[in-house]
Amino acid sequence: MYLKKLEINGFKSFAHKTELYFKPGMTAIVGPNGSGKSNILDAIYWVLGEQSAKMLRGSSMQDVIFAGNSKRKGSGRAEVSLILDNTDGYFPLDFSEVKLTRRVLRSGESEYFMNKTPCRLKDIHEILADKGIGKEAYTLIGQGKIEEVLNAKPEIRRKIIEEAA
Amino acid sequence: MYLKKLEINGFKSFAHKTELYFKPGMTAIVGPNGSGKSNILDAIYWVLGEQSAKMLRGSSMQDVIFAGNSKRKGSGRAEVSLILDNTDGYFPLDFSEVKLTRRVLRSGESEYFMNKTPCRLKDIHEILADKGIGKEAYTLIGQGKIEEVLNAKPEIRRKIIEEAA
Amino acid sequence: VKKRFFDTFLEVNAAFEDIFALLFKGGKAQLVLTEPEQLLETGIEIIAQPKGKKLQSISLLSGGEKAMTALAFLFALLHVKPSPFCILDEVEAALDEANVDRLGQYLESLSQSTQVIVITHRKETMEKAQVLYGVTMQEVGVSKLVSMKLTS
Amino acid sequence: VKKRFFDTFLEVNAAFEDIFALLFKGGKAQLVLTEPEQLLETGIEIIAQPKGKKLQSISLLSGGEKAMTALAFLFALLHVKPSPFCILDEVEAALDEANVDRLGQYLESLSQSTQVIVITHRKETMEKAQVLYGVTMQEVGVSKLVSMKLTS
Ligand SMILES: Nc1ncnc2c1ncn2[C@@H]1O[C@H](COP(=O)(O)OP(=O)(O)OP(=O)(O)O)[C@@H](O)[C@H]1O
Ligand SMILES: Nc1ncnc2c1ncn2[C@@H]1O[C@H](COP(=O)(O)OP(=O)(O)OP(=O)(O)O)[C@@H](O)[C@H]1O
Ligand SMILES: [Mg+2]
Ligand SMILES: [Mg+2]
Repeated sequence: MYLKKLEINGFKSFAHKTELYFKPGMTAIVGPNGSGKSNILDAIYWVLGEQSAKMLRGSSMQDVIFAGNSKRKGSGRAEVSLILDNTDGYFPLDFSEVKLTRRVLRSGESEYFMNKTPCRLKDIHEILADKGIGKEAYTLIGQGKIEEVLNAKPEIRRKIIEEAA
Repeated sequence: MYLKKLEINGFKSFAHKTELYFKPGMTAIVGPNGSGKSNILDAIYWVLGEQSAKMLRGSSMQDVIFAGNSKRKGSGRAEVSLILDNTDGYFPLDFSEVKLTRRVLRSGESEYFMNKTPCRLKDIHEILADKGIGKEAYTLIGQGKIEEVLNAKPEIRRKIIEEAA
Repeated sequence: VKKRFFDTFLEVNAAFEDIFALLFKGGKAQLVLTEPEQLLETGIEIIAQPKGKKLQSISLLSGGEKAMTALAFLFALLHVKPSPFCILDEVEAALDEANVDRLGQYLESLSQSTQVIVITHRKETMEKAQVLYGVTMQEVGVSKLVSMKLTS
Repeated sequence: VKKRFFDTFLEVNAAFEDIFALLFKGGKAQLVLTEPEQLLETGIEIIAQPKGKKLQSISLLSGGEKAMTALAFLFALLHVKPSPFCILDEVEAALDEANVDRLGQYLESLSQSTQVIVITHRKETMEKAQVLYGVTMQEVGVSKLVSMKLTS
């Protein structure tokens, strides 16, 4: 299993549909300050079910929708899809690919999809849960967050090891 | 007025007497990770009267005394002197130089000196107070602390402006 | 007291607007009083809008944009209430090359009036200094100073 | 449950000791249970001692030493409970060139078994990647992707 593709449209500074293809091995994302690099990681946190606006550096969940610039109006919605390769049967599903999608309109609630079929957040959590993927785990490290594990209380560190157990 | 010289002896990783001469203009301090650069700024916080061990990254005030290494015993005391040029009469004192000294022994209390004469911490605070020098002010920015003013509560920012008033 | 606070606030705000536009090559920034009627209790909000971007809360700014905004605020304070010296420890850790250059230029001009001491790993910042001190540990755990360069 | 936690703790601790010594070219590190008798409530302390230095609390470590120690802990977890991918956003901001190089080497070997995605400003890290994506804002406020290089 590996991350195959990420599609972002209307999420934060990504006004147009943007596609990133990933391969196994190492990929680097570079660019000037403020160009949108950390927004890519935010898109991944979000599609994996992140519920806290603060974790996405905003004050409300609408803050993830492209807000516009001096010439352009904001988007009406944000949509992110993450395509995971499943040829090795990592997820107990009959598909060679698992496409997770999250969509939100300015007016309301988030909708979730798995391989284009509507599903609930709970379903996404269930397939990811015991695999160590997703926001609690130690596999997504946001900007400036690396030292948090050193400054955390000893009980929090224990929770991290419990999760790995 | 400007910082003329800093003498460090037995403070943190500075086991031997070390002297830094400063000139007006810009000085850069460089060196590998863990070599002792931030310890120099800690020495300046300390000699200006810093009372919190946490601000100096330690858990007790004895943590500022050189602890030794695999071959060498720790020091019995730490001493830092800061020499400020006063030829322009910036401080209402009759000296062309103001030398602030702080010394601490493993056994106990800090001692303070002004131009080699013992004084109290209160005396040092008095001459520095309305000049905007010292630890509350915005003129000493520790490692990783630059963004604190953005993350601070609005009332804290007001205190900073009050201080400048 | 109230009057002095308010006057200083206006001065710092004016300096903040100018220095932000200088560091960001454009854009608008402002300090806003949360309770203008209660001058003795009011807080201060920071508004920052890089050029051409929509006005949003400062929490949505990027790591580098936040550092440059905080530096603009600091420099505005130094502009209104100058201090004889200022010491900065790796404030450019989150900055890209273009912003490190702009910061270096600002520090160079600031050092005409205020003594500036910077702790840094970035070459662009080192190049602006007249005096360079190297700190090493020839003996493990023991810091030693090496004076590197003195430009004319 | 208790047994599984304790076994995992021992494995993570063993990996942490090895990876710390690798990243620091020596030195000792260890995870210690604060209450070993109460396996269900105990916390975990991190002990780190760079080579030749005296053992002190991790709060006295330098910015770069703290980042490398935290990375060693993270890699130890990944070693014991591998994940198909991991994403790191500018984790090397506080590191000097020697440490960025060592981190790059470790990430290169990690990427043989775990897909690694890094957001970075440092050249040494970029050089280790097979795929490089550039993010720019040709139109202000709108991010656009540019694919830079694909090594064989
Ligand atoms: N909903 C939104 N609509 C439009 N722009 C947004 C939205 N949310 C955030 N942004 C913009 O995205 C930019 C930040 O992007 P990001 O944090 O990804 O930068 P970065 O490339 O990581 O930069 P750095 O190298 O400084 O960390 C900010 O300028 C912010 O204004
Ligand atoms: N009392 C002490 N005795 C001996 N060594 C000490 C003492 N206090 C701190 N140290 C050591 O000083 C080192 C940290 O130095 P410092 O924080 O100044 O590094 P630095 O040069 O700023 O590095 P970086 O570039 O990573 O920020 C640590 O390795 C720590 O163990
Ligand atoms: Mg970023
Ligand atoms: Mg430091």
